[in-house]
Amino acid sequence: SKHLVLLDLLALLLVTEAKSDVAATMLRTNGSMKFFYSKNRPFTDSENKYVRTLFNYASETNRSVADRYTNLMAAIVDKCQKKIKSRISKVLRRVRELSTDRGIHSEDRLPLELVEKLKAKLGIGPEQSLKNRLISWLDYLSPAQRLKDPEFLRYAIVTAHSIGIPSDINLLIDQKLLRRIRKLGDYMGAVTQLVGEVDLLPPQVLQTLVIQEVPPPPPDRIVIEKTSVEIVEQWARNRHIEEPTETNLRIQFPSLPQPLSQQNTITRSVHCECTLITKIVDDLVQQGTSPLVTLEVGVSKSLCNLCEVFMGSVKKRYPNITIMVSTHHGKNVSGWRLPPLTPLEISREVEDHINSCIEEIRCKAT
Amino acid sequence: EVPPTLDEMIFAISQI
Repeated sequence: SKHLVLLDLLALLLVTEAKSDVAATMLRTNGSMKFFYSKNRPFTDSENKYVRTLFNYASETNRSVADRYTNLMAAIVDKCQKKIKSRISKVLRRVRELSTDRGIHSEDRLPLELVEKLKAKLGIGPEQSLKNRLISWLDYLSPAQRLKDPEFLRYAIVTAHSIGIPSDINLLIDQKLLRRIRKLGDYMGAVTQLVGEVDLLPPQVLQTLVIQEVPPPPPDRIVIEKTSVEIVEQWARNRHIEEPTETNLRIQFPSLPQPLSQQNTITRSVHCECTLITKIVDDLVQQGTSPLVTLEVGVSKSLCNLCEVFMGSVKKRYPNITIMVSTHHGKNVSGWRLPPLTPLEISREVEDHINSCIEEIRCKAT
Repeated sequence: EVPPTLDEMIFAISQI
């Protein structure tokens, strides 16, 4: 699980645009090391260059660790700034939801010894109050014009990281706020982990490290001309079973959007975890590898329902391959697509699942 | 009548 956390963190570094939590990473060891990464769309040349830069900076073992951190942070702040800004905004949004003390509790109720320990960890002098110091940091984050300054972004990340590390800090900070601070600090967490992992590699492995994108087919756009109600009705009619009425469907599923006059344009893409798993499994099968293999896939996003089903089906087909992915929130997304050349039994299983979802909807409504 | 396509079904599920 520690390894998966690391992979999830590394995946975060590859999310170069806000609102596109799509990166995934994969490490494989068997004497050599291969690092594969993918998004829901092919990487641009500049993004691929950025990934190489990250690894080059991380592996400059002749430089001091501090220098490597600085170089990495500069590259990340430059390339991921939209996402970083959105994480800062999320911290500030929570601050605004809270009362005037901004969700920072008084340290008076904590044992003195613990307060001293926390102060030392955060570099706060004995005469200063922990609470005031945290509040002044949150206030410093607020003015929006600072978001343009890379140095400010770097500072915000580094401080958020050090605030989020001590486990006892949860006694002082509103839990939701702390979660958001920690997410901001994850960038620094990823940098320290990356440098740490690279330092563990023997030099000969470092020299032969493979870092490679696994591109999915480019996303395409399709138009859905029917409403969801029509789709469920048509599905039932086709099977000669009872059709739900629109009223029934709307009573049962109040969140169903009202039909729009215009058509729905959907972007279809192969999700990154499916692309990676397909590639690695294909490689293993071609090599004729039969011993037990564990694939750990780090993701910067939650797994969607269909990816989960896809993975379950792959696991069933290749019982000697264990696939581990850390997050799952079971969202249903539109535009999900099977990887090209998916074996028939896997695509059938995914299709069966989709049919059973529609049947469940129909049953509830009828 | 042709059955709904997979894309259409995925779309319907995502809305419900």
